[in-house]
Amino acid sequence: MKLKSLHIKGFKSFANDTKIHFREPIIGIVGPNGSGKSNIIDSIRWVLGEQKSKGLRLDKMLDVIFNGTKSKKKAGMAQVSMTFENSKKLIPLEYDEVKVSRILYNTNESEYRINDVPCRLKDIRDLFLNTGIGSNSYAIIELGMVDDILLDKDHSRRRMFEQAA
Amino acid sequence: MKLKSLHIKGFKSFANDTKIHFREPIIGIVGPNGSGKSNIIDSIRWVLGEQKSKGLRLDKMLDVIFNGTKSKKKAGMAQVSMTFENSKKLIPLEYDEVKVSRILYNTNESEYRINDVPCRLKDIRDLFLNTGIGSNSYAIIELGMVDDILLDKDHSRRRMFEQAA
Amino acid sequence: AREKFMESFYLIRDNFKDVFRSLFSNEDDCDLILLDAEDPLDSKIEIVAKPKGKKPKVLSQLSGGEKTLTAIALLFSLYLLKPAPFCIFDEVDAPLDDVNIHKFSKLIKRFSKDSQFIIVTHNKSTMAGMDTLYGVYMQEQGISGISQVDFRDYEHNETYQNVNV
Amino acid sequence: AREKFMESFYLIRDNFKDVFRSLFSNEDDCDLILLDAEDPLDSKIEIVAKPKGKKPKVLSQLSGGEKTLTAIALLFSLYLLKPAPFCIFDEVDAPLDDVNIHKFSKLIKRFSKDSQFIIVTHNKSTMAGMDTLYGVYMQEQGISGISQVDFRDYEHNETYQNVNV
Ligand SMILES: Nc1ncnc2c1ncn2[C@@H]1O[C@H](COP(=O)(O)OP(=O)(O)OP(=O)(O)O)[C@@H](O)[C@H]1O
Ligand SMILES: Nc1ncnc2c1ncn2[C@@H]1O[C@H](COP(=O)(O)OP(=O)(O)OP(=O)(O)O)[C@@H](O)[C@H]1O
Ligand SMILES: [Mg+2]
Ligand SMILES: [Mg+2]
Repeated sequence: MKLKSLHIKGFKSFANDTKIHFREPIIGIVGPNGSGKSNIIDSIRWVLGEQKSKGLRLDKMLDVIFNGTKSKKKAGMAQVSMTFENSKKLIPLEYDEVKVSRILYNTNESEYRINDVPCRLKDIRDLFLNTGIGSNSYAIIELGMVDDILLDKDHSRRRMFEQAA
Repeated sequence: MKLKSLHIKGFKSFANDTKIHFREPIIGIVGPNGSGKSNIIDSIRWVLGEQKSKGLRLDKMLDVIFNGTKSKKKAGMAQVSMTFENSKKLIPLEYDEVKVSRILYNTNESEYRINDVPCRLKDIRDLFLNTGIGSNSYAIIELGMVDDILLDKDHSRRRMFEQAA
Repeated sequence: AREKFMESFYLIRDNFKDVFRSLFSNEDDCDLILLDAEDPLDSKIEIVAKPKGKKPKVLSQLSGGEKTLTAIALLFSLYLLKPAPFCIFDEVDAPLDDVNIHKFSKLIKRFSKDSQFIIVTHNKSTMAGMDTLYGVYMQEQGISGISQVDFRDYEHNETYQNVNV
Repeated sequence: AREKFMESFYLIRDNFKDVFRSLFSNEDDCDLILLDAEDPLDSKIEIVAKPKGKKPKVLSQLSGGEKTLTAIALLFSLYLLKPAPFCIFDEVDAPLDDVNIHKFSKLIKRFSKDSQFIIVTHNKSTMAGMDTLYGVYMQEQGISGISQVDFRDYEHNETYQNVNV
């Protein structure tokens, strides 16, 4: 099961339609401070179902929508899609390619989709249940989390063990 | 008022008598992970009167004493001295050179000295009162403190303002 | 459930010792201890690091870089039990010295046979170990864009950085 | 006491705007606001950052590097009011990109006419801006030693690092 591409539009600082292809095993993301690197990682946590705005460094979830600049007005919605190659059927679906999407409108309505078919959050969570991926999985690590893991804040250590067990 | 030198012995990983001279305006401290760089900064906070073991990354203050290795036994005491050039008499003392020292014995007795004359902690604090230096002054910053300053943890922001005002 | 957890726990512990030794050195040791072995499903898990030649250490006594390495070792020990299809690191290499950056990159290379890695970094030595680099930049004020970058441009980064400031 | 505090507060605020613009850019703006102007001696102090072209931002929306730069600007604005004889930074440059490392070093150079700076760092560009470098290493297992190092040795650090591993 390989990650093929990520498609972001209207999410945080990514006002314009942006697509990233993951063709190689080790991908580096570089760029100046404040350019949007961590926003890309936030978009991955978000499309995998992150429900806490604090986990995305925001006060409220509506703040994921591009909030406008002097030259471009606020976006009407945030949308992120992630496409996986699934030829070995590790994701329990018949397709060779699986795309999960999440959309949030500024009316606060949100939608989830699997291969462009609307579904519930629970359906997305079930897809990845035994794969080790999830919005707060041990596989997504920022520097700030090192102290939390070692100090075992909110029993994060046990939670990680249970995810892997 | 210039910082001339720092003298460390038996403090954390500095088992042996170590002296650092500060002859230039900008001094870099480099070295591998775990080699003892932050311990040098801790020794400066300590000799300036730091009372909280947590401020020195320790459970209890006695842990500042070198705790021994396979080849060298535990030290009997930790001692740090800091020498300032004082020709402009910014420190309210007659001397052209002022040395402050702190010693902690493994009996938990501690001693403070100014120019090798025993004194109280309060005397050391009074010396630096209007200079902007102190064990938790705005002039000693670690990366971990950036979030505390911006989140204003325990009103640390107000405290810093009052120190400078 | 109890047998399954204990079985996983012992596997994670073996992995942890193995990865810890490859990040520190062969003489360093570490351990994972179930504080309440009677009730494994609810017990806290204690991490003990014993870098060579030093006394066994509680985590709070480790240096900044040593803490990061220990957390990375723990994550990979969970990963080895259940490899996630992709892992993401956001500036986790920032506290590491050159030797440890090198070890971290080697570890990523070793595991990239089974999974994809997405690494956000500012460190040139880490970048040198990537298969491809994506550069994130501000297309206009406040709007992020992304394009593939050749490491050679980044290495002599004056040209790259000037584009964005 | 009230007049004195208000006078200092306005000076700190002017300094903050000045330093913030030199670290970000001339078009960026920022502000310090006394939340309860009626009772300045007890009021909380709010920091508002307004990087150019973006909407005014609460601190939590800034990126890792932008947060560090804002904290540095605040510290120097306090320092400008009451310059401390020495300032210590412990790996504060870790989250910064190359352009901001350069700006940080320039700021240190500017203030090093009045004070001494002690900078702990792993970043080669920061090291290049130092007057002298002290290298900390493990003399034997678990025992720290220190000796002056020539930057040229460190730049091609393979030799330096191998000594210690
Ligand atoms: N909803 C939004 N609309 C527009 N911009 C946003 C939104 N949310 C966050 N941002 C902007 O995105 C920027 C942060 O980007 P990010 O945290 O990804 O930076 P980064 O590339 O990780 O930088 P660093 O190297 O400093 O960590 C901030 O300047 C922030 O104002
Ligand atoms: N009382 C003590 N006796 C002996 N060693 C000690 C004592 N207290 C701390 N240490 C050791 O000092 C080391 C930490 O040093 P320090 O935190 O200064 O490293 P550092 O050079 O700052 O590394 P980094 O680059 O990772 O931040 C630890 O390995 C710790 O075990
Ligand atoms: Mg970031
Ligand atoms: Mg350190």
